[in-house]
Amino acid sequence: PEPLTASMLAAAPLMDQKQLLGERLYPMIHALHPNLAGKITGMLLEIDNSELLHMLESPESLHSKVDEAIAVLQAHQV
Amino acid sequence: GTNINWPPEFCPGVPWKGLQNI
Repeated sequence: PEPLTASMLAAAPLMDQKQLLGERLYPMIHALHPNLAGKITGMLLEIDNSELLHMLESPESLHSKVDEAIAVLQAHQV
Repeated sequence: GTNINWPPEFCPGVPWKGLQNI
């Protein structure tokens, strides 16, 4: 699919923006953590859209946030 | 407090409802 851009996001309602970002993030996160991809994606969607866009373009920042999310998730579930 | 329903799970192709709980 074509890259998701800030202008494409801005043209969509807020909930649709999160949907668009989630559809892009989920397969990337699923490749890292198949069992937790849904929960991790849900957590990351609480982050600002501008930062989520950056994460889509930067695997390093995505991996960093995914690691943070897993730590929070595990602490939450204890 | 602890919310056992958090975090909301994203499912591809399913309309995202996560923000409704914030």
